Amino acid sequence: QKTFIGDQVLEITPRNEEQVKNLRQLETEAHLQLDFWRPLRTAGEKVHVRIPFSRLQAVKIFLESHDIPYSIMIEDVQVLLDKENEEMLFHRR
Amino acid sequence: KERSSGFDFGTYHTLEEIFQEMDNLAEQYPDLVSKLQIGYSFEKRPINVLKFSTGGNKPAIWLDAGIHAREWVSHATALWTANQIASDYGKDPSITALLDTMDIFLLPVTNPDGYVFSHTENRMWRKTRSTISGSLCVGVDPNRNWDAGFGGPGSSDNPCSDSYHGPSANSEVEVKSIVDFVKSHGEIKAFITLHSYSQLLMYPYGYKCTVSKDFNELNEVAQIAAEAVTSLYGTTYEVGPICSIIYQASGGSIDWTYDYGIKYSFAFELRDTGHYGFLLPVNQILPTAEETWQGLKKIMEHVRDNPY
Repeated sequence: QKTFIGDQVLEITPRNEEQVKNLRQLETEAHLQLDFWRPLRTAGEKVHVRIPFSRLQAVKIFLESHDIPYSIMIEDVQVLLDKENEEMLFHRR
Repeated sequence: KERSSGFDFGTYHTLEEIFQEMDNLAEQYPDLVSKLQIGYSFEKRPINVLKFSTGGNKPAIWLDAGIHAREWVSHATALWTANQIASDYGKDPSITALLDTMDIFLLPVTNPDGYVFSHTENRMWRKTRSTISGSLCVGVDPNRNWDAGFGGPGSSDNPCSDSYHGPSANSEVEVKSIVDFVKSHGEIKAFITLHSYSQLLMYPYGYKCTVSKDFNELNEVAQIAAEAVTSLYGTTYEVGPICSIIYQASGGSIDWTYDYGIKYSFAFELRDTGHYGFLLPVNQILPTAEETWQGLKKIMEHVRDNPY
């Protein structure tokens, strides 16, 4: 199974249209392998993006350099997946 | 053989377990529930639908879930809903009246290949598993593959994208099977699709940002349904046309059904009140299903009471 160790989901809230534009640019960068869980809409609305561990630093630097506010929504996706698996096994038993 | 009463609706299940439970429901309620297969997926898995009918060929309501593989709470909610419909008939006056007037078709796993793949290989998988000639990437977003503004804004022509629309409208057998079924039935009066997450209740259009001719009625019904959803646990929903409350998205199922003549076409995005996204903990499955049921009932009652 593919693992998601260290992948994070960030909650990003662009403050203005300029920041929305910056995020749209980020979205088109295929090599970043970003997975938008909650899509980018307009300024002031939250965006949820899963970011592979290997791309985290680059994305966070991008956000900080453009002064785009974000917080960590899921610290480590794999931890949640492991918990989900455990819960399923428990219920199956 | 596990009886339906022993089935745990409060956890996530494999495809085999879901299919088994569908069989159990059909066995447990033989006068009301039957299972029918409307096609095969790309990898030749059956596309199984539960039919709830008190007899005759009545006008019908269609419910589906899990067109996007990773949205597991939608599959779980659909299965809980199936059990609820069956057990409420003859007890709940509203559901009894509904099933005396209309049939219900429920497809709990619209994208079985993707669902299996999300269990076995990649929990974050969203698309089908069809292969595309000339591309190493696999799968089509089946909710960009319907013949409604196909290939337009909000869908991708890149086979590696999660919103790839596919080579042509209905190219995905999972989509075509439903289209063929809807056309051959001829009397589907409502089409409701369950997704997750972000707590939205939407109606057409997504492929264009103009309002539909039934906007006022659809909005009113959706507002009532969303209030009903909220009434149980306080989960807040946003209501509106797809284009204005998510983004412009072409090739979606409810746009096709609406343009085909199914006025009551709605899409739910189920809950994540705790910022878990597609990894909603199992202890939220039952509350999600229960609150969604409140909204579904409001829509179904409106459909029942407003024939067209």
